Amino acid sequence: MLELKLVKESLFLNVLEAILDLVAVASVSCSSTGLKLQAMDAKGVAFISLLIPAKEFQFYHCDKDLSMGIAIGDMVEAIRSADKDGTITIKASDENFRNITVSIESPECNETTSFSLLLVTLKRFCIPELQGLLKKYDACVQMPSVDFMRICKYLSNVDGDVDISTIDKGIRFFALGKCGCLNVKYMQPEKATDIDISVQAPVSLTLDLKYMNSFAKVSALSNQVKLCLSKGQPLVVQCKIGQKTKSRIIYLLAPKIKG
Amino acid sequence: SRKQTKLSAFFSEK
Repeated sequence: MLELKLVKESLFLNVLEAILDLVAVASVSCSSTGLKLQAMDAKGVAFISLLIPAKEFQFYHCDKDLSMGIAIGDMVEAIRSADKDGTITIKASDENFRNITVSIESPECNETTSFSLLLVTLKRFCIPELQGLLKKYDACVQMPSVDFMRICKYLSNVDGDVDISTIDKGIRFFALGKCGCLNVKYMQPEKATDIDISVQAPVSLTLDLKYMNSFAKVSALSNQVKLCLSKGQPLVVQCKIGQKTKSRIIYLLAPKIKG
Repeated sequence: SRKQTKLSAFFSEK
């Protein structure tokens, strides 16, 4: 049986809100140590992996490992109308493993609303161990998420693709659209400690800007973001979420190649 | 022109 309790303004729900423009259904695995969510967008281009340890929830109990397909879009929609100080309880039982129950309790505890959401069947993807994947990359850029968001905002003025390339002591973002082009050079400063650009080998990736903007939305929940690039491989965007937590989110984005 | 790849080209499906 799984039971977890959280307040509406919680990290988990804020992250779910932020990823909904990419995915509406997700594979959620729960164990005694925490919750892992994995989801692929409908086009099979972007993958999201979210890890939230048990202690991040107001209450968390899972006595048996569970894996379920959840329509997170429907779940978030059900929770949206709850009062901001309301308490949300999510339950899944072994006896009836066809749905989950989402209960919303008002702050005064005088009103309880329960939703029963049917579980969905999902294709599961075998993604290699992500930490190992990060070590193999040609270039990594650790940067404040505000910088990443600002660059994505600049890029969103140009409708099209973005080329991310390594340059001497830095990285370059280049977007070419119908109305013109945009070029951002992001260099390793001499003194800043929150920027770390490491290049093992030159690399250039072309990516769909629409996905980059979705990634920027989640990075708003984190102070730092890490981009890892390797020739001909998916871009990896990694964020630790919140302060003093071990929660993290990882995105993979398939590149565009010469047609 | 550029062609969008899919993640399934990099990772296997279960």
